[in-house]
Amino acid sequence: FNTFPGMPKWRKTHLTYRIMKYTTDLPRNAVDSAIEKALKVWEEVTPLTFSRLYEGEADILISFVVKEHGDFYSFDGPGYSLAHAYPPGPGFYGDIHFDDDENWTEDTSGTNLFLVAAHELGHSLGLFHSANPEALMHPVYNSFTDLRPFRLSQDDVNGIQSLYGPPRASPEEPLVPTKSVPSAPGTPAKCDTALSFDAISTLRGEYLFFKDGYFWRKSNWNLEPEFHLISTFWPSLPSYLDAAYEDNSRDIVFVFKGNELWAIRGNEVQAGYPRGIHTLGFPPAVKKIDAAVSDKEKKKTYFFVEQKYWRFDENSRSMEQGFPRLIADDFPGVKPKVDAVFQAFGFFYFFSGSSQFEFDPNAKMVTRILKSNSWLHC
Amino acid sequence: YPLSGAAKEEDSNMDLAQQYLGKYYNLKTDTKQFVRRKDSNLIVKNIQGMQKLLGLEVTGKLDSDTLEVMRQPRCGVPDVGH
Repeated sequence: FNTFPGMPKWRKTHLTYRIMKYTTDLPRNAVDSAIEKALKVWEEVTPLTFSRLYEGEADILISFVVKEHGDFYSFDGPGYSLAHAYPPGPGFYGDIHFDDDENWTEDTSGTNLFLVAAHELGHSLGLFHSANPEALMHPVYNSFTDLRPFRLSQDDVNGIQSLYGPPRASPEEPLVPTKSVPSAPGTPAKCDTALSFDAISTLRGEYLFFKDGYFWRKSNWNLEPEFHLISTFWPSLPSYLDAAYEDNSRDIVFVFKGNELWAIRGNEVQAGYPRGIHTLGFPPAVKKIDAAVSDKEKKKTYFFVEQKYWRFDENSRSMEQGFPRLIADDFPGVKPKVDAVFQAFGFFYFFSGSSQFEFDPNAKMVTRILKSNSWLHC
Repeated sequence: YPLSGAAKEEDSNMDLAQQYLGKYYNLKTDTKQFVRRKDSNLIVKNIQGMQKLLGLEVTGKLDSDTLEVMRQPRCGVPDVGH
């Protein structure tokens, strides 16, 4: 294996990526899956984790382009150069460009996107070309590579671990943070009267208040909430979440961002996630959800989207008929849009901006209006 | 005289090789040369560098294996750091 001259590498282990331009050769979700699968190839042999951004600057920007496309390496039509990528660093470093004059496919009938993406990601992480013809990082595309199951060669593993070391300790050892993160400048302040939340969920009798890349962890037996980075407990979860809820009976917290959802049990993100939110039964028009809460008695989960809400039956694991309905009709006094919601002591607590509405689902009325941060002992 | 078939093919192989080596091996085509010589020291060295990195027999010549690899699809990142 080889690294780039000067051995550039990322100084952090959690990286972000964003798909800027798609190819028309494949459906978008096929491109998304190929990129996710390629990322997993490197995640499995290093401490690195990746999360996807849908806006703003990510470490690794991915685009399908043709011919001259704004850098010094124009593409050359079908064949020959398939793609290129830049070594770790700021700005365009780390980025990946695919030549959209190729015929990108999920199998090897054309140019297999997963295989080329895994190779180019090797460059984005700091690997140069390898002389080993068996290695993924060999420069010549080998369409006969056995894709199922795909395995990195030892040469690739030696190369990437020379930069980042082996994967973190086995998942059995929980990532228990030694102390909560002191709030540094630029981090959300719990007693800011204008504080709003991205998402809130219960977890095994505690409450998690998510904001940006952090969360406050509140339990009933201590007054002062702990303050942590989301990535301390769940490195592969994104920041700026949209919603979260606990399915008590299955001891799982579901976390939502954009059109994806993750399932976490304790410290563990469950295999097979993220999944698309449409697997729950949302219509394609729903691009993201604002808030979610599961009524553990009735085994019904409520999903709030702008002015409306859906109800999901946890027993049949399906979205109920007759939805969406207007929030104003069934939760009078709750002001959309709902940022976050959770259930406690038989009430639903709805959060909208810096206001919190305590809602009695039996009396069907708001019983108290509070400041959003009233749970954080200000 | 019109180029004979063999000479024409040799010429196009030379084009391919110069493009490939220029793109991936930082070969600076020597503009002072009036006649492109496939045995110019510069080209031979670049061909050997490519054959070595890509696991081919290091002959320094544009043999069929080497030409075949030059025609194969590959990553656009150069093999010799630009």
